[in-house]
Amino acid sequence: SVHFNDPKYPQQWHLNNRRSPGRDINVTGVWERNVTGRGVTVVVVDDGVEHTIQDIAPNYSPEGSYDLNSDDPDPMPHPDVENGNHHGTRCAGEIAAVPNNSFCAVGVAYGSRIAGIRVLDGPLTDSMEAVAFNKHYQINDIYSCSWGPDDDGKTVDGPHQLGKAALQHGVIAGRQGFGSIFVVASGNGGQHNDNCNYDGYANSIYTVTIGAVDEEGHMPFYAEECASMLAVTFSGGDKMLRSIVTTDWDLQKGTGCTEGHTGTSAAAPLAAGMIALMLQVRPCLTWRDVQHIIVFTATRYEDRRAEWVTNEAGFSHSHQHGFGLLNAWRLVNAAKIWTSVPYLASYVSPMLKENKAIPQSPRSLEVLWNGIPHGFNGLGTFSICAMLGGESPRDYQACRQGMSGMESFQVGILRQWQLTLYGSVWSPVDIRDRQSLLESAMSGKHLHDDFALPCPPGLKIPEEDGYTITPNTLKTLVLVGCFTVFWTVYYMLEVYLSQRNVASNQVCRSGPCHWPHRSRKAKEEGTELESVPLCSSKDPDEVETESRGLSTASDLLVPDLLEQGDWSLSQNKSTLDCPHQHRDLLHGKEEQIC
Amino acid sequence: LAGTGGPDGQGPGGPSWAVHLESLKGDGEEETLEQQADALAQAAGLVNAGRIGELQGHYLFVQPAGHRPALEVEAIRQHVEAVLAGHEAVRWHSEQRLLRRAKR
Repeated sequence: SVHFNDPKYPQQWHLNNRRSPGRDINVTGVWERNVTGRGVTVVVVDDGVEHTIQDIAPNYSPEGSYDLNSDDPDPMPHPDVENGNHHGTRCAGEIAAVPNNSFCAVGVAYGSRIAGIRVLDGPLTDSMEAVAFNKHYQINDIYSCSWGPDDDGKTVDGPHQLGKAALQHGVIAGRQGFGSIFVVASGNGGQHNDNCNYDGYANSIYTVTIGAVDEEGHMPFYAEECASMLAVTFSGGDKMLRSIVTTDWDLQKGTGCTEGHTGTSAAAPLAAGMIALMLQVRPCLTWRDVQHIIVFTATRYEDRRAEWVTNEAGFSHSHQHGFGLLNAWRLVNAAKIWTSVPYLASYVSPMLKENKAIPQSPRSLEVLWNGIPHGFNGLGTFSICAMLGGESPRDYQACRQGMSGMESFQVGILRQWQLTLYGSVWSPVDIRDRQSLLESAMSGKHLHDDFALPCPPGLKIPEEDGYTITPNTLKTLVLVGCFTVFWTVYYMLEVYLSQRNVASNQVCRSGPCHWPHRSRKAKEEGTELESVPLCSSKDPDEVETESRGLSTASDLLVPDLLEQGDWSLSQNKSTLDCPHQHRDLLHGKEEQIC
Repeated sequence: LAGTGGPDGQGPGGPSWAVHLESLKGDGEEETLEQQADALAQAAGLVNAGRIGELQGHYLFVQPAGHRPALEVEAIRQHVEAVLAGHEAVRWHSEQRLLRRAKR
């Protein structure tokens, strides 16, 4: 029953797939119940967001935005030679493009607020990443990051010291203490046989790692396997399959709309949008609740290459699809009735000393630690390749990489290792109870405003960075300040000097005044310009008392000046001591006095 | 790709260091840390560029503006490392390197 006039909405198969029903994120039923992400802010951490474009402007949140590359509050993307800085705008459009504006497309959470943090368009350091991950973290609920270390099949990298500290700080103090939600895209290294176990953002426990599947539900050519991927959602596939249609920038070659958004970059924002829908129905979900709901509701589906495994907790998992395909209807209905999971628990093995040589392939070194009673193997199988860990054939990474030349190749030594497991202390019964509770909610019976479980208010956590004046603002203020000071001094000086003139003229009152020399001719012609003080009218009797002490030139000059109309009034008053009043001037009319 | 990774990549404005200072107990902790950071930056011949985001006790020290020959930069780097490594209030420090990040 949902209809939008956005011209490209019919092509947005990921929202509502008419060609292959079911091959979409199943979100229209959620929209019909007015769940659109209202009250939630998603920030796209990328190369900028063109927030002036029609599809984004009404949902744009300047208070959640910042530009770390230029150090100013406006994250507008800067056109560059490769015409490449449209990435952040496209991700933002997937999340919150405005519907029914007859422009381009519709976002998953089109009722949410969208912010931008521009950080990828320039030199990036660990400290900049740390600032980005906690920027406005009491305003931004979800951080959508469609980027990561190189996917070249060789790089092993992730958040460094500060980035890791910021992720931890974000899940502890972000979003009023419920924890920021960090959504990251799994790797795009499929062609290099890469694996995102080598990507510290993807396999961090603080992030929601999202992979991609094409419209047919298969792992696309660019996607890579990853044990720590939580779930997958749709994106583009190979040439024969449709990509994601979304808002685009309109700078350089941009038209404001694109049908070519693809890669895991396109999948992560869709997940961020679905999480925004969850937070609308239940704002007090913690960062761990969100992860658990994804695991409980993601759907396994038939894909012969997926190699699904069912683990002891009863969940299906695959290195290609995580715990399965995200489904907005299931996520939101589960969120609506979700009660918080137990605190994060970790199980740490002792440091296991080995000091064993790692033989050259095809032989291998296998070490076991069976301190954890578990019913099935596969929990801790690692294949260590030289000093770089992780399980994946790394065709492009010769294990001798980084060693001195081949001839002096030394056998690697495994000194020691330790296994840490993170999770929730739940018994199988707890899990089965929760699963049946969720299945009963999938009818949508709770998805209306009258039903709401109690939701504790968040903590008031001040954002420490306050408002820092940007250099431009500072310069402007200084300039205005100087200008003001200069004019104030000038005006004071002028008033002082003119007062001094008047004072010097006042001296005449007590004795005869000598007018500066005036040519008789000018006077006869009445062409002289006289500076006379302003005159105000007073009634005669008052004047009587006043005029005795006050006599002014104006009494003498008013009639002819008035007639001539060429008199100039100025501040410097000049007064004359007149021997007597011209009675006729007073005759019957108000006298002008100064 | 944001930045050019690798050991030679330096931060946007020349070498910079992130420092984590031992947080002192007691009231007014933040400004004490701030003062401590200023003093430490000065001792190392750097400028305290302020706290790193929301991370308590983490500060970024940058080199005063101005271009310097490579040799001098290397000497400065060693001096800074010696000062930071030798200061008892410094829990952790690291020179900031450019990170390579790819849009996906």
